[in-house]
Amino acid sequence: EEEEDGHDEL
Amino acid sequence: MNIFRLAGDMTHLISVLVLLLKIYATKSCSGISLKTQELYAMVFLARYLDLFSDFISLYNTVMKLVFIGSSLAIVWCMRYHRVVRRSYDRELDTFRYWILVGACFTLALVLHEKFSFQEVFWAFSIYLEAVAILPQLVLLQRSGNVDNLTGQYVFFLGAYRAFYILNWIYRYLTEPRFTRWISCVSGLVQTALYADFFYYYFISWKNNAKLQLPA
Repeated sequence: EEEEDGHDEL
Repeated sequence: MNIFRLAGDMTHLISVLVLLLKIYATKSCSGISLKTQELYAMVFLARYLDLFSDFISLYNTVMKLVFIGSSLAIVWCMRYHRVVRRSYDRELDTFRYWILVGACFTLALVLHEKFSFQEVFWAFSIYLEAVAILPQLVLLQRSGNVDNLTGQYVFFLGAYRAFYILNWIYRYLTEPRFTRWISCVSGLVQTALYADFFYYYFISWKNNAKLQLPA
């Protein structure tokens, strides 16, 4: 299960 | 990472390099708003608080360091460099930017994904980035004449925003759980602010003429 993927953009 | 996101990051990087090149090669920062540059430094410092706590990729970490480092270097040059600071258009750069900072921070306290230190500052940085270009646009409008490198700097910054919108559309269509309203709405606002500038940029490009903004 993928974690809520934080802020992966810059 | 999709092609639009990469193109967005690269045009963002190019915009910073163009600005550094302008300052370094001409030893002048005329036409550049120190207030916008200070806002960007604040944006990156507030957004990348996760630099040491969340590792996403080497690419992300390096880019974050580059954006923080370059924005601080530009602010330092414009404020303290013996030669560069003389060319700063102080009297044209009078936008009351603390209003923007206050409004964005208040909005971040109200609208955020989670009420935590990092998340509130993250939302603050997103809102502040959306409006950070305003002092720069006002300065260009007031000075009327825009030199080539400054025009290209703003053009690449706008291109970065446009690519990020394509990136979100792509992610929305390909990632089932992609919903980031704070980023997307703020990003749309931010890109819209460039519309006027783009219009005049393309006209000058089409006519092969110097970029001039109407007073």
